[in-house]
Amino acid sequence: GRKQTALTSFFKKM
Amino acid sequence: MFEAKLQQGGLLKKILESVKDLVVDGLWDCDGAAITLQGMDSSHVALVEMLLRAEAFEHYRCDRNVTLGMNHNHLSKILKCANNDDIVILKAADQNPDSCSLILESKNGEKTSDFVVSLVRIDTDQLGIPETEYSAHVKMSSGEFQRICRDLSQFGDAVQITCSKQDVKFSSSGETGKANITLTHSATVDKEEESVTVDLKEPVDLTFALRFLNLFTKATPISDTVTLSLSQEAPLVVEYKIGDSGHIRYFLAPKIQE
Repeated sequence: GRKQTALTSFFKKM
Repeated sequence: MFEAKLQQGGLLKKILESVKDLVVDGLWDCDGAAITLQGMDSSHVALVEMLLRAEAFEHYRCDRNVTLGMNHNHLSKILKCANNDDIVILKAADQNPDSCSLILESKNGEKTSDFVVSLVRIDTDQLGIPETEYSAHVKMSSGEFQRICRDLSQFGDAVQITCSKQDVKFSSSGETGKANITLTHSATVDKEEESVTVDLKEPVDLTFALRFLNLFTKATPISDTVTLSLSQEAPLVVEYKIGDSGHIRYFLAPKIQE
């Protein structure tokens, strides 16, 4: 199966 | 003070329709050059970024930067009262306003409606989106993209997007079987809004949740074309231009093999 990643694992919080 | 007058209120209606189902409360940052909005969905999987430059407005004044915390459902109620060709004026005080005024004027000047929308406090993480070189850009009709996302939703909850040199393939599978839709790079361009452009540096093969893509296609009325930007192991960007004066960009994190 595939797992949904979160955007925060690609983009840093400012 | 902040004051912005939009000749075609329909544009603001369309912008709101394209963000409100993804982001309930949004921070509308206004400065001398533009209004920007960034917001994530509650599960932090998708993000919308809207830019509307001052040039889009007939009149635009922003003496000091001001951030308006908008509840999009409340704003939507007001904009439902506006006709597409109504003039919309947004007004807010300079410092920490707790409300924003919206004035709707009919084209013939015979009807004026004014509303005050209470602003909301929003504690949200703003994300820094890095400049990225994407492996593939696909430009296509926004209506066609909407159709593909809607059609494939019947077959599964995710879409696999595969780009090769000349084409882009959208695939979905589930209990009913498998569906593949392939678009080939247009050989000749009669109408730009109907053509397909595949600009590829490296092949990509990524999987995304259709639920979010279907929400992104709420922006279809904003532009005849849409651009998908893809890189392996990176969020997808779905961009709709707002004429020459801005854009709505959606970012969606990929689904990866466990």
